Amino acid sequence: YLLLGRWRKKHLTFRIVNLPSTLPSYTARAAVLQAFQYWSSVAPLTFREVKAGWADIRLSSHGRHSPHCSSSFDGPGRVLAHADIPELGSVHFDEEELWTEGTYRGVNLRIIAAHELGHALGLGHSRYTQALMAPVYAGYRPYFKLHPDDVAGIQALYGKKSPEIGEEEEEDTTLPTTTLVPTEPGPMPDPCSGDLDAVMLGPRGKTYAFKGNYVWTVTASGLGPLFQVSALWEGLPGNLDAAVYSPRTQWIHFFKGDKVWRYTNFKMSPGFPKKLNRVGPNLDAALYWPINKKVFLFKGSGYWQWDELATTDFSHYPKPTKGLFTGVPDQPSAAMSWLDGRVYFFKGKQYWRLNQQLQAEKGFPRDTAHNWMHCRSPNTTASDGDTDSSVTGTTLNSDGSPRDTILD
Amino acid sequence: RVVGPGEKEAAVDYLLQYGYLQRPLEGPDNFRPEDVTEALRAFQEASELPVSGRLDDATSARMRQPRCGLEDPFNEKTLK
Repeated sequence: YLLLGRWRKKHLTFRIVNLPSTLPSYTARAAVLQAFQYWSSVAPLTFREVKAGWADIRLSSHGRHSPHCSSSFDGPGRVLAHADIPELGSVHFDEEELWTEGTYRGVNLRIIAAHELGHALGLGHSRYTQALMAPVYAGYRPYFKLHPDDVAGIQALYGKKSPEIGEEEEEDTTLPTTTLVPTEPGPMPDPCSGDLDAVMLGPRGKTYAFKGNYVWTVTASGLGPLFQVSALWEGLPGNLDAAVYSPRTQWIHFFKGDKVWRYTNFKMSPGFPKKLNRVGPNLDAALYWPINKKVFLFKGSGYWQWDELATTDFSHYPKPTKGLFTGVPDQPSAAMSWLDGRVYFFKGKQYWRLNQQLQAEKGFPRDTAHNWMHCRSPNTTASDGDTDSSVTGTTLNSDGSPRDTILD
Repeated sequence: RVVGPGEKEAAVDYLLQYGYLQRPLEGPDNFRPEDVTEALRAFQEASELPVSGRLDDATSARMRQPRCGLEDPFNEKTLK
């Protein structure tokens, strides 16, 4: 590694001025937040977002020429991005590149952003061609992580990350901020292990799988990158009990312990998280059943049926799960109604598919890793998406207009 | 393989842009062949390519790959 300079403080602000337009804004934003976290997870650095005014690090995208940047870009290919060394703080992406996430096509915004942030933090180019800080883009890597040379470089500048971060530096706290909480992300799970905390058919028909502090999308062509849960849903902890999206209300409810979080897309609803009072804590799973437009919550061998838009009388719940969902296991890990109209239950490394009469179909349980996570055989690594799979891709419709009734 | 003048010019531009080749403050505008050879060797070594000092296909292909716009530090003169 080569060191080009350093910031004289470890608590830095950043501002996303604009990001490449080839990605949905929430995907681009999540990619950039993850890029910051690669560095903050190995060095005692914190990054706090500001929405306006000056920031130490400023990220933006521009075309061949910009009135605000003396370095021009050269169209698609060749130069992808550039950044200033400390304590200047500019990070620029070439607007004409095909910026992508979760695919081998185009240029991965998350990896390039992490590289340029390395420059903004003071690292020069590494001679290790597999290092993040190598000058040439090595392509998309689904399970990307920093190279030991990258870690050694940033720690040479700022030291190693310790459990407690000192408060020795002065910070400007007068601006409206969104805090990017520095957390220990914990071990990155292996999607091929097959066991899950929660699954959810989310907005726009995207299937999300949750395990530990991470979440990833499941598609017919492969898996998306693993993100920290809090990088997508700000304020949400990891190790969730259950997750469910309702096309009826557009609400996503996450459950953990005795708390429930509500989001619309990636924005938390005001007043959440709330305490779960009317159903038991430590739920096992949750699903939305489009036939009756109700949310089902599972714990142990019982379930609660909840109408999001009406005051539900829970006095007759929990009811035995087997009375309605025949042939499914007690204490499921996860559950969801999926794009094919079937209900799925997950437990351990296996899953069950239910027919329209909510009876487990013959031939189940089957292996989750193989059929959902694109793993070639149980407990192998995830493929790049060209295996056959039961996962198909269509889009769910939503209906109804939200009216707030609460579950607490 | 015979390297065309356009390809050679592009390679020199690349070496110059990314810090492998330094334009002298005084003297002629053209680089001496040995300077270009030395810069190519540095680039090949940094890119984990066979070090020949010649503009071969692998070196040209490497120069066409997408990359960061910042200079590389792999030139001895730059490091000094």
